[in-house]
Amino acid sequence: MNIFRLTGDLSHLAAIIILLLKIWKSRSCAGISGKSQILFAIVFTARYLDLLTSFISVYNTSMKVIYIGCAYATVYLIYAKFRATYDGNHDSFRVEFLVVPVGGLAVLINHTFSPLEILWTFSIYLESVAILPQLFMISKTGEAETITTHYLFCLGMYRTLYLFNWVWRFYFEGFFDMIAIVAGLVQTVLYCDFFYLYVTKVLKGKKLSLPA
Amino acid sequence: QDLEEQHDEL
Repeated sequence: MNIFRLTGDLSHLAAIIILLLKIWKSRSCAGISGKSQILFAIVFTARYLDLLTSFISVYNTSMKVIYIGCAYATVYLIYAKFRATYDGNHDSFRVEFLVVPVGGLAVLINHTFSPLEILWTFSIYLESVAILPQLFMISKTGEAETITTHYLFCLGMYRTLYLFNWVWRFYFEGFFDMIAIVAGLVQTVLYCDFFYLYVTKVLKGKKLSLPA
Repeated sequence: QDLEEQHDEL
């Protein structure tokens, strides 16, 4: 464990909790892509199946359980409890265009051709693009609530910090995982445009709105 | 590395 990984995990946790609280406090999931949240729930489920097969640490196990629990709670809030506020018309990204190629890629390029390993690889690839429905929704409506941008910023920071973690682990432990690194790079690049808007607008107290 | 890798990251 190094500082980048720990802050990355905490940033990830902060993102998840910010989103849950935003929906819970405002009793509304307006502006949130339910599709992205379903994809994240699939990502955690596919990746953390190793909860059943291997134990790494109390920290590792508890974070996995919290991530999975929060992901399903978020999906429940969007599609059941506050369904009336869900903006389905603007959440029109075709997720099959992500899930199908990503599934194929996981079968073709993985570390070991075994069910658990393929599911892990699938989750890594899927996570890298799971935010696209959310970004698509924002580009479609042209705006995002400030709290939603804080969520996206924490989520983007998480994988960015993991990139530093991988550099660290390569130098000090000789460890590198090409699949995680390439997917992590893709994931981080997808946030670059958003990071720019976050710094130039949201941090200066303006609402994030895109030019028409 | 082990054939059946252990993924220790989240």
